Amino acid sequence: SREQEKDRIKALPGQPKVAFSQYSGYVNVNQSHGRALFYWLTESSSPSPHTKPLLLWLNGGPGCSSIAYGASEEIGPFRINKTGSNLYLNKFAWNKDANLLFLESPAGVGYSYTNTSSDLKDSGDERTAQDNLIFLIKWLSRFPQYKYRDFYIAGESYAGHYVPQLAKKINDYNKAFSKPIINLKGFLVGNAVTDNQYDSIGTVTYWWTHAIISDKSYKSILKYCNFTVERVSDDCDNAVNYAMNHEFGDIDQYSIYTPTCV
Amino acid sequence: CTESYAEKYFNRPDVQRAMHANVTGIRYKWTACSDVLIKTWKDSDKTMLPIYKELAASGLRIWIFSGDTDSVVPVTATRFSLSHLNLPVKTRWYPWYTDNQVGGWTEVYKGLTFATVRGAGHEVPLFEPKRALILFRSFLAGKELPRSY
Repeated sequence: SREQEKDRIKALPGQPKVAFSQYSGYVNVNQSHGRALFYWLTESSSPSPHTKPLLLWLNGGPGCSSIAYGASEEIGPFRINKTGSNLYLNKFAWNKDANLLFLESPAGVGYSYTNTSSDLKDSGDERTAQDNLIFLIKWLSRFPQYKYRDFYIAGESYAGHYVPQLAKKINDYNKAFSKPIINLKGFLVGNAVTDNQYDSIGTVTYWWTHAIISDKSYKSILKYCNFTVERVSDDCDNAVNYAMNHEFGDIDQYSIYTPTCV
Repeated sequence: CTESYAEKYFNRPDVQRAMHANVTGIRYKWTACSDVLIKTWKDSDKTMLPIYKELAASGLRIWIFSGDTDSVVPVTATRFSLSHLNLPVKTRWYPWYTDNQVGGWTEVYKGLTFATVRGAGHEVPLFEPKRALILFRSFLAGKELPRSY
């Protein structure tokens, strides 16, 4: 509990008064390489946070920060004002219903770091899942009150890889225990990268059905692109590039009807 | 524009002190995404479908949702991918409601629930925060999304 208290956030600069507790800090996931992952726990704002489940939120990229997106734009209790000087409350924060654990993963994302520079150049799905599992096991020994607590994982985009991969790792790890400390109950993912081939065909179809690209581009992409191969052909590249550079226009591709950030 | 606000805030030394962050003096600025990682990513599974098959059978609660105005990982991509799981349908496609409006559409399969969030982009809770919260509450409760207002 001393370690836990060291991680307690007294108050964030510019933060409104809140009744829930927050903790943040590092968990070392690989001693020899010096890889450490940064987390931010915002406990539930309900009167009884100890009865609420724990939700781990991961963002995608790969290489994007859970603190930047999940915590500060999406489900976290605070939003940041335009000048970066103050925080204000998010009316629809998910920490009304769960204790939220934001994790910057893998090493190299946000505040998470490695002392071995080559780690930044050979990151991938497998190591990320393994480091995330080690993080969880070590984090639970720092926060033992969350052992055996109902546990869920959530995320979006490329976390469509991280989330099910971590769930599988936990499932396999838990097989050795009759009463596992990581009480994984389920997971949810949004706009999740799922399957290279089917996602790609579905994406091009979306562009066409939402009148973002021409009939000609739609037909060319489907004709020239083989989404099952690693390296795409020049014809495929040309067809996709034409659509993106000459037909898309300056839209916010992440939300096609929203004004772009000028 | 919200990620630029985060880059201002999380690079402040007083914020980093309050969060016990950057204790080793990292030699680069805090950024929302790392260019190095995305450009040099080594192994990436081609498909998650076999993992979904395995975990859906293991009894875990699995929900997949999609903001339907995202063109990067759009709803048609997710639906097309999921259709190849060939899971039996438990509850047929129906509109779910919140605040007297259709919040999106959903279909429940054996072992997996799929739901769309109407009007939301890639970051669903950013663009449709209330609908996202209703979805999360239904997920936690293990209940299907509301059929009426």
